[in-house]
Amino acid sequence: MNVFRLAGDMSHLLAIIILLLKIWKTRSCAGISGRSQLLFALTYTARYLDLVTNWVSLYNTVMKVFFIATSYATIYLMYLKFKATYDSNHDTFRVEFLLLPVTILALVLNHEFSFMEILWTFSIYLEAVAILPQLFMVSKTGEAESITSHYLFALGSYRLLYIFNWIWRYYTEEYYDLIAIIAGVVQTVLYCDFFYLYFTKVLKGKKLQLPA
Amino acid sequence: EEPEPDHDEL
Repeated sequence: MNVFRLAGDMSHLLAIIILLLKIWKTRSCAGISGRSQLLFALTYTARYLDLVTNWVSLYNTVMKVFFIATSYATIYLMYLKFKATYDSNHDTFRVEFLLLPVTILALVLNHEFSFMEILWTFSIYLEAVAILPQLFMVSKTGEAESITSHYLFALGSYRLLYIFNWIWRYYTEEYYDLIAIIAGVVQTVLYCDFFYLYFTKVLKGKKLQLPA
Repeated sequence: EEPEPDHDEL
């Protein structure tokens, strides 16, 4: 554990808390892509099945349980409790265009052709692109609430901080995992456009609005 | 040679 990894995890934690608080306090999930949330739940389920086979630490276990539990809680809030506020007309990204290539890629490019390893690889690739339905929704409606922007910023920062963690680990432990690194870089790059708008608009008190 | 993956990260 190093400071970048911890900061990344905290950023990820913060993103989820912001999202749940937004939905709970406003009693609405308007502007949030249910499809992205479903992909995240699938990501964490596939990756953290090793909860039952591989003990790392109490921290690791608590975080994994938190990520799985909150991803399903979000889906419950969006598709059941506050279903009436879910903006499904604008949430139209075709997730099969992500799931199919990610599955094939996981079967071809992995560290080891075993069930758990392929699930892990699938989750890494899927996480990299899981935010696309959400970004697509923002671009379709042309705007996002400030709270949604803060959520996206925290979520995007998490993988960026992990990149610094990987650089750190490479120099201090000579450890690196190419699958995680390349997918993490792709994931971060997808947020670049959003980061730019976040710094130039949201932080200056303006609403995130895309030019027409 | 790439080191053995540890998957200790989240």
